[in-house]
Amino acid sequence: KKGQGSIMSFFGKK
Amino acid sequence: MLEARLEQADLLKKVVDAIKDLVQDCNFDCNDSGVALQAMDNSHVALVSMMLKAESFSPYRCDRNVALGVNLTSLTKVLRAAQNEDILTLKAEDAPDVLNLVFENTDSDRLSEYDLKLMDIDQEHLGIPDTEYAATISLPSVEFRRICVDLMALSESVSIETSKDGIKFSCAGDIGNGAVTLRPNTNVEKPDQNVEIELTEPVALTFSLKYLVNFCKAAGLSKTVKLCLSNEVPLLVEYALAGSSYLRFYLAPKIGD
Repeated sequence: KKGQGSIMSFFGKK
Repeated sequence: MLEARLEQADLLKKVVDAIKDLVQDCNFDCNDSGVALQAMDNSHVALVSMMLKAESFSPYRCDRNVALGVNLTSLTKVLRAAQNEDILTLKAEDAPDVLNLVFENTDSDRLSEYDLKLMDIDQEHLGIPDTEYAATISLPSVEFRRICVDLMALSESVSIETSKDGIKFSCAGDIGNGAVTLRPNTNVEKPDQNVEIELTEPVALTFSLKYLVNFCKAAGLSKTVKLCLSNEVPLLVEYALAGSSYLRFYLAPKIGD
């Protein structure tokens, strides 16, 4: 089963 | 000070309506290029990025950069007082406590003025990298909404696969499976109905339907929607607005097996 990724793991904090 | 006049209140009403279930408190960042908003949902799965360019307003004036911290539920209450065709003007001082909203109906000589209390919102801004997406699909926004709503009746997730032959949305649930495939399609008389696919490599990704259905609340803003996908990066769902303004949603894919 796939888990939900976090948007923060793709787009770093500015 | 900020003074931004929209020909039709409708635009802001629809934008706020499309995002208010995803994000609650957010800053409207105003500078001389326009009004921008970036906010993640509470679970950090989706990101909303809105840009209303200065050209979308007439006139537009913003002397100093200002962040207007707004509770969208409260803003919705105020915007409910605006008729869709009203002229809407947003006004704020340079260090404002309130956002002033004026609705004008030129036919009936009615002028409504509301002050919305602002809040200090410490919001993290994410850097969205410029991405050359492997697949870019343009399709009618109502078609995309119908597919997402229909598949959500069966499952919480959808697999999106693109190839040069088409884009396939499929899901598997307790009661059974479902799939919708759209092939590239050009209708000269009704270009809004076109399905266009630009592809540099095939893509297969899985996303939560709950979020996609939520994004589709923006369908009233644009007849077409653009989906941009690359393997292992967030999906971009874009609704283009007049004057190169936009409402974009990013959704992190489901990962692992």
